[in-house]
Amino acid sequence: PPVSSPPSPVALPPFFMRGSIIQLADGELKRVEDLKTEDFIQSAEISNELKIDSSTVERIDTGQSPNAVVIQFSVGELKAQVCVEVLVEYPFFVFGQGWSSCCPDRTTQLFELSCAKLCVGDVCVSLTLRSLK
Amino acid sequence: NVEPRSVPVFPWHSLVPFLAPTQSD
Repeated sequence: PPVSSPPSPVALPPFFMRGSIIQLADGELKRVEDLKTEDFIQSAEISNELKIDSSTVERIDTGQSPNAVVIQFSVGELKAQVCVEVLVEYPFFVFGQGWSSCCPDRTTQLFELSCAKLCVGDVCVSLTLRSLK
Repeated sequence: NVEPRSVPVFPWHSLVPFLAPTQSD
């Protein structure tokens, strides 16, 4: 059966707010809205513990909590099935595209973060432990 | 003198979901 992972659907963390300062693995500081796919890839390359995995959106269903959705991902080369329940405004970073959420209007309204619509087939940036390989 | 207000800095990996796949065989 699929396993649940964070994030919790209770509230969205503060770092998605437009203007939040994000530190890359090499120490460079960027605003959350300026992050590019390469920033995640290069940061993971430097990391000894974490590696980037591609997580493809396979299904998006209504969640149990209000304003929540359950997203089923196919993760990594193993295509492991992982489900997460998140708020509809939770942004994921799509390779080559940038921030995307199930309800981009709400993400923009709450966090001023421009988002695309997250769709089945989108390939999101995710992390796994290197030792899990 | 006014101390500059410290701005929170978040590590890059906070923004990425940690999806640990189950070992499938």
